[in-house]
Amino acid sequence: TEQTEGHDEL
Amino acid sequence: MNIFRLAGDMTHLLSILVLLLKIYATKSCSGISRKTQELYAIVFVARYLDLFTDFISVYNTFMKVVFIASSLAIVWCMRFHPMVRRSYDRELDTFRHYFLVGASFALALILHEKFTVQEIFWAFSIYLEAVAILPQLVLLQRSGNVDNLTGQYIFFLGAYRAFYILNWIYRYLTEPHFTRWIACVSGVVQTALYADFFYYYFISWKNNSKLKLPA
Repeated sequence: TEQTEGHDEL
Repeated sequence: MNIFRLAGDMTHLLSILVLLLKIYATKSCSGISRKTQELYAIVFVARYLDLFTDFISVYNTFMKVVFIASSLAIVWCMRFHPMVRRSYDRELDTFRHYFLVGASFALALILHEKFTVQEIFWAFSIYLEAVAILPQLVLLQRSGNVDNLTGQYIFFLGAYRAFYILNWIYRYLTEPHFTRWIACVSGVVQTALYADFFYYYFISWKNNSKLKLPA
């Protein structure tokens, strides 16, 4: 599965 | 951004404001674990190494700066403010927190999304945040009595974690490729640590009595 790029959560 | 994530960030922010209010208004940090606060400062500095490399949104950057600055300010007050530092419960705050740092870093070296400096520090910060509340819970357990602001501080911290779990469920259901095992599993562990505290918090709220933890 593909991963959302970067960490968008804090 | 969904409503659960926003509610989580806001309760997190609120918890920090409550803690700052307690320290500022009473010039006291009694009942607050300096070790937990130091761990949070490490967590935010380690996690937000991407502050200068990845831009996500103004909101994101602003919150990162607030979390780093407030956590460092709290540690500074507890260590160096002439009045605040005197109220620190040194003899109750004896949890060996360096073990948590070491274990979290070791785990981050084994379990991470990518083998890069930034990603290892990110995973390290996630693991460390999951257990960073432990010195605080141990301190409360030892002192037995919890003042109102300290109780609310921990309540909001726990609420922040609970909202993040709802946020992940929502994202899992609405985003096609949302699989974040490291953050989600650590987040569930972190929230579970608050279960006991929540139980006694609700009991005291229901009976309209002062929050007390069993020895």
